[in-house]
Amino acid sequence: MIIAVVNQKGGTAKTTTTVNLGKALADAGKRVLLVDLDAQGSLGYSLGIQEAPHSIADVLAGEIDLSQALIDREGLQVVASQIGLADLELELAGMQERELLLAGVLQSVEESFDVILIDCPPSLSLLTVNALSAANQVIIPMQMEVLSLQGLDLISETITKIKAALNPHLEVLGILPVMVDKRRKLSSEVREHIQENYPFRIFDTNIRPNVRASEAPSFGQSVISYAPDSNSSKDYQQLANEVLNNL
Amino acid sequence: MIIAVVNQKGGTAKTTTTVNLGKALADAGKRVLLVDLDAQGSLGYSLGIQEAPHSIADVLAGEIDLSQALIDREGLQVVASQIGLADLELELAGMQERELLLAGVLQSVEESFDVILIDCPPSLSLLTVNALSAANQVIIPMQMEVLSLQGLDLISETITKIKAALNPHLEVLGILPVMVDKRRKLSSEVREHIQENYPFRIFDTNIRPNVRASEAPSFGQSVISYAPDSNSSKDYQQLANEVLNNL
Ligand SMILES: Nc1ncnc2c1ncn2[C@@H]1O[C@H](COP(=O)(O)OP(=O)(O)OP(=O)(O)O)[C@@H](O)[C@H]1O
Ligand SMILES: Nc1ncnc2c1ncn2[C@@H]1O[C@H](COP(=O)(O)OP(=O)(O)OP(=O)(O)O)[C@@H](O)[C@H]1O
Ligand SMILES: [Mg+2]
Ligand SMILES: [Mg+2]
Repeated sequence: MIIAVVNQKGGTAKTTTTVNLGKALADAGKRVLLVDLDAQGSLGYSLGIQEAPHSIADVLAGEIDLSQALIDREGLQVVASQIGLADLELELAGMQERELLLAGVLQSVEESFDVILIDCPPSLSLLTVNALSAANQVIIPMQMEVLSLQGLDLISETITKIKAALNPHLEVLGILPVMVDKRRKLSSEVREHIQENYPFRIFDTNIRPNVRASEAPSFGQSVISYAPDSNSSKDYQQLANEVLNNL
Repeated sequence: MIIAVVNQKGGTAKTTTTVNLGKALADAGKRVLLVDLDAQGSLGYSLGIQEAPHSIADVLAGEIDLSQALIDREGLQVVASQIGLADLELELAGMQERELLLAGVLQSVEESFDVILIDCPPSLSLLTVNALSAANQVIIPMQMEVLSLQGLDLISETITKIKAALNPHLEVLGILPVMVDKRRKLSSEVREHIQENYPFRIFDTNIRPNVRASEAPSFGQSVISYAPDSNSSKDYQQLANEVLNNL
């Protein structure tokens, strides 16, 4: 089970979702791998990983095996990234089969994990295309905002193209409403617009705004470890159940 | 006066700030140009521009003059972008002087405008480097959040390098706290950390969270036109005054 966490719109809780959904699945007994595909490295940073000896860039460049880049955190395995990943992305642009690099790398470890979650950068560039070509499922965390909606067409088109050309098994597991203030009229209008215009499921679980979720990274912890009784923890545990029930 | 609106962290109100600071400056009598440098095109979208006949990609590719790409909106001139800009960025990677393309293009119109604002994508890739090489001022809109702080080192480093190698006139006008809930302890902790560790001014103006700011794009308007009495309008008008007083 390989899940790409995708949204080219910035700041839609992709990293927060990858960390905390991953942690909730691990707590439910699954063997979980988190892969940071964003050169900015927020995923590793959120889990207290500073100066990782190896990063996903080294693995994609063929310099080391994925297994050498694994870091233990909170019962999860994590592959961190760092800024060199941006240069690698430029180099890859000239290569053959450049969209399938990650798929090849993950094949070697797919048997060792129940769930692999890939945190994507806020772009639809080559790294995100690699994630969508390697994954069998996609989660799209989205704010129920007008500017978030603008991006949904493009994600949808990109997924259709990748299904046709590179990865016929790709499915959208669902759109995850994040940081949603349910009282706001705009939020329900955006949600209805999605329901009427897109074929994707919208998760029943909504991730509510909660300060604990944004505090947790400063302690290098998932919010589930940092604030186990918070609404954020409960939301992500509920999401983990919904994900497992829908697979 | 050319201002790059920069932050590689996603969703930090770069686009919302470019639109509304631009509008407030135009209302104060300035001749203002807005340039959308993000292939996702949120700036044009926020001002109701659909299917622009020409985009900044055509201008950077040398196919048309900047003056042919100008679109009138609310007393501002706007150059929109579209998804082709992402492909252009890849093509540029192989070129000589590829960082100075935008600088060259803006030189031809600098006399016609008092303020040019450049909306940057959530990355420090070639397009943002072009913006930083063309600009004389930088505004960094930032949430007072831990994950926003992670990005500040990298922006700071990038600006230092560009000043040394490409654009000695580049100055950081200031960090703009956006969507800040002042009651939250984390917000003031992040702010203090910035004050103690970075040489940059933090604007006195804070952009408060306000639903009007996120509704305005669905009407294709700046929040100043859409909701002139809202806190968002007041905040951006106050920011315009602060910007003019600090230049
Ligand atoms: N449920 C939540 N409640 C409050 N704040 C949140 C929540 N989830 C995430 N945040 C905060 O919102 C900001 C954006 O989240 P995050 O960095 O996970 O988004 P992202 O989509 O990965 O961003 P990018 O596009 O830059 O990769 C961060 O400061 C994060 O701490
Ligand atoms: N003051 C505000 N109050 C409430 N919502 C806001 C405010 N400013 C911006 N927003 C909303 O927050 C989201 C992010 O804003 P915006 O798109 O301007 O950020 P950005 O930095 O340009 O994002 P990206 O990195 O994707 O380019 C949008 O949905 C926007 O409407
Ligand atoms: Mg992220
Ligand atoms: Mg933007």
